[in-house]
Amino acid sequence: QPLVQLSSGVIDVSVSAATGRLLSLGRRGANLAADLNTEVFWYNSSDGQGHEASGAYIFRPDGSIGITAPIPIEIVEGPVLTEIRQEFRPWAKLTTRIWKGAEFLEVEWTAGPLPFKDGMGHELVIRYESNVTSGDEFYTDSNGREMLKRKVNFRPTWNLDVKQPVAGNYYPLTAAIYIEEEAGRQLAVVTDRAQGGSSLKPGQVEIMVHRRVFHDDARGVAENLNETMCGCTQCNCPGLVTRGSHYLTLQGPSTAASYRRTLQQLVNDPLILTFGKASGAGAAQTLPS
Amino acid sequence: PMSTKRLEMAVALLQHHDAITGTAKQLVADDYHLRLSKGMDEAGDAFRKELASLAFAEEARSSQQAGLEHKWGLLQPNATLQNEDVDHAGGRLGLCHLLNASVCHPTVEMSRLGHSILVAMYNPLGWPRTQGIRVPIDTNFTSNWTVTDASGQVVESQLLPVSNSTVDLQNIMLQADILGNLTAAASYELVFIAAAPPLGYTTYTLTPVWGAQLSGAPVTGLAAASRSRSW
Repeated sequence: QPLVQLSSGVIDVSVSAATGRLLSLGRRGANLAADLNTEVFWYNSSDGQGHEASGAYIFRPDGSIGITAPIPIEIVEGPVLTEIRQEFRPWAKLTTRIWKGAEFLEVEWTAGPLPFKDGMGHELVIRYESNVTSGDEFYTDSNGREMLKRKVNFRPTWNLDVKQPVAGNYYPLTAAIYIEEEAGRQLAVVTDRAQGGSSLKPGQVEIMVHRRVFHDDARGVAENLNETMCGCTQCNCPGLVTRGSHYLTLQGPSTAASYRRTLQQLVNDPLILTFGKASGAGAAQTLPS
Repeated sequence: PMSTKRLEMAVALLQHHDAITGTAKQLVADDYHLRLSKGMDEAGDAFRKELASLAFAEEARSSQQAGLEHKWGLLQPNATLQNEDVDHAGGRLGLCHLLNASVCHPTVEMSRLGHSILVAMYNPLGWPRTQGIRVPIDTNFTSNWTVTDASGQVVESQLLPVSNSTVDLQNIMLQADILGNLTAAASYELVFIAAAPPLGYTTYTLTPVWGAQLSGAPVTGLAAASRSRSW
């Protein structure tokens, strides 16, 4: 099974056809490269039997399930845009876009309807795994402005007794999360909406993209976080489908902050497109009736 | 009246922590969504009419430079469009909120009929930028298209079949009766890289090429086909 090399002319991406997964991301000219793989997995939600339930306020996972088997992959290439299409599950798919001349990777995720016949709540997460030696520190934005340093199982103002090693290390991402090496590579993920995320192991970044739970967490909503296609929250029918994008960039210490901040602004304020019938120069004449 | 009032009111209401975090009952969440959606529609109306009056004045001028009679007659170089033109123009530009599912009624319908498509875009940032643009189109009439920028220069473009996950998404939306009917769902996208000025707008024209135009000299700038491999 071949190793597939793809490029925007600025960044290079290699993909393993054997496993259907990304292998590396590199930046030409800056002599920067990193192993990079995108994984999709999910946490089962606690059901509240004897302890707190996951719900609208509470994230309390009860084990996680990943996908290790090879996955189907399709690569669609052309002079302007290359798409890497991966199907992890029928309800968990990624389309990774490499635009000509781009310095970032666009990862479009499509999540849902999440499985519900097992009666368990699920929280779907995308994890970016790299060989960036980031230790136990990572950075998340404060409402799109400065980036705050986070340390796993640690709080700067009190001694944290960690009861929830996953949820206790999740933070709000309004715009971005990144990991970096001492004066070395920085891997940043810019989000197109507010999400929750963390870096639980060195080199990893994970972001929760979708949830559906079947128990209320007794914090006042008195209703499950269980949005469905048929509109009612107590019945069991397919849940919602959601689609969004993450933008990944690998930078060195001298360009990381400025490039990530610029990318945040580009993602936050995209071009606004409108469409109409052209009637001026270059337009096809109106059709014979 | 065209205004952003309703959107401002909705966003003001959505500062409540329940709106920010989703910690509300379903009917409250639905109410938040409804207010935001109505606000976006009204603001969208105001926006696209403004942009249309700019874009079509620009287009009228570029037609004039090309010596082509324009729908509104030969505009004086610095003429401004009259109100009825703005309304007329505004009615001719549409916004598509489901572009990320390759759903866009104006472009799918126009490409199905073999009409040229005007893409008018506004850059809200204070610096020039380029961005990949994906326009949903129907290829039944023709799969030969060219893209030209506001000055009539050909821009490199590519025709891409939408992914299975997009097709699945379109079918789910159809079943959930979000689409009405599938006429707005595209099976192809015409992609190109657009450049826009700071705090400004620009236009691109997507033109179908068919019949006699293809049998003569080779047409420059035809959208490239995509190559697909899967494992």
